[in-house]
Amino acid sequence: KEKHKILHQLLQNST
Amino acid sequence: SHLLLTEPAPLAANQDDSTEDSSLQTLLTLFDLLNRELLVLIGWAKQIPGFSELSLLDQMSLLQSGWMEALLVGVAWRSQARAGEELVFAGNLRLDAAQCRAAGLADVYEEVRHLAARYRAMNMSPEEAVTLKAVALANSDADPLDCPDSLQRFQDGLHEALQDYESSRGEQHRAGRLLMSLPLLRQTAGRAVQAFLRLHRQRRVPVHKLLLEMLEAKA
Repeated sequence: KEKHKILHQLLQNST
Repeated sequence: SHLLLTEPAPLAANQDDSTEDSSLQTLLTLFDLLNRELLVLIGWAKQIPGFSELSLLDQMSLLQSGWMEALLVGVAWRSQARAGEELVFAGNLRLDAAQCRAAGLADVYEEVRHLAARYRAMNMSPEEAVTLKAVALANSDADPLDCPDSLQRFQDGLHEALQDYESSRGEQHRAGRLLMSLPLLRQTAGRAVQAFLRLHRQRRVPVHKLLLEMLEAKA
């Protein structure tokens, strides 16, 4: 999932 | 009503002034807007009932497959309100056929106008527009899925909301008609992704990191 790291980070951040 | 409340306020475009080339300026302005729209879209997705119950991998898969469809519902929705010939990417970024052609977006222009005309002919309501946007994301046919059961519940919840809304208005056919517009939306989103990737790779138009990551996920 290294390729999609920005999306991954954004989803993990709490809302 | 939850989707209406969580619908983000429209973004404004930041006019690019780093180049004299007006079609490049249009593209740079558009790509910057799309990159910010994507950030907002990801925050919005988390607020759709059922989305947070999906696994992180499935959330990523749905967004990677369906982000352009969800964004284009907004563009077509804003563009259908005007009988004119423009694509309304933002209140201050309206592109006509000639501007789109000059920027290398002639195909995208035609398809989004087609979609906008369809929404206009249906007289789509704001409730329908926000629900269709969520349905486009939920129905993006990402594969493989981590937890198909959670996705099914997510889709069923949205479908039920749409059915309830239409029944409350005594409209038994509208839910089906809206869902029947999804193939055109998917086709349009595919064209748009291909066009933006082509502009980035062949004309070397720079693309922001998040937008590039999401375009490449669909390449």
